[in-house]
Amino acid sequence: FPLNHKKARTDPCSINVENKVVSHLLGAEPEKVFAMPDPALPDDDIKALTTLCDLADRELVLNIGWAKHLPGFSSLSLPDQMRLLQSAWMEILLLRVVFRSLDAEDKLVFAEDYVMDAGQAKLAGLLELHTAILQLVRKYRSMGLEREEFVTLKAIALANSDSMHIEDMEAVQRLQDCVHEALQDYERTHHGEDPRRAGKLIMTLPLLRQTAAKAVQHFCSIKQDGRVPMHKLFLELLEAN
Amino acid sequence: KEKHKILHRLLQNSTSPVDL
Repeated sequence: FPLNHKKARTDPCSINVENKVVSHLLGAEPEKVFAMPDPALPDDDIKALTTLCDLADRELVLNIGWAKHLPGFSSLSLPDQMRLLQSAWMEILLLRVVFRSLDAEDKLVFAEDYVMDAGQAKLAGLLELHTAILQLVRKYRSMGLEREEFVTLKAIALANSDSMHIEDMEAVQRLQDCVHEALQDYERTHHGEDPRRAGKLIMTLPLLRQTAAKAVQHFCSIKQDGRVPMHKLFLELLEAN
Repeated sequence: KEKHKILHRLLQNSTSPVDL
């Protein structure tokens, strides 16, 4: 009995009734973060990149707290939790930027107080990345991505981060199954008219991963350049890639 | 592990998960 009891309590999908996982993920969504660019710095590329790296560092702290709310994540071993986050952290950051930018016209809403158009991105040396992220924004905008789908996709990106050296692949698979099932349940209930919608959403994930890899590569070269101050967590995760 | 000490510490210390 105790074994069964424990299994029922820790089986993530035991709560996947009436989209409870989706509701839970909505509730776990981190609060807004403001960029607060330093008014004392001259308006140049260094200021833009410093602002973005500082914002990313603070968002990362929140995203780590968020990950712990994913049903089943905290039952993974600490090394496995670390490996998933080390692989998916940039995808999670980017998906949040993309979702915030859905209502903006060809601009990236890094934060409510930090919106970047192509001209500003070019000045910061981020034009290529800006264009790549906007491709994702347009894709999700044309699909009418909903908040429920966004939070679930973000959980799928973490669970599906394809990290090497996972200790307990079965536990990670359970996490993947749970969030995948949550998305399918949600689409069945809310988008019955389009039976392929869950698949269409999942098919956006390769572009997210590709864009995140570009972003990591770009910020790694900025790090090597050494002109932009970066906080320790951001550096630690850049080094993990 | 030493290399990733902040991530390690945050995972151990950040907000406890809701008991599901």
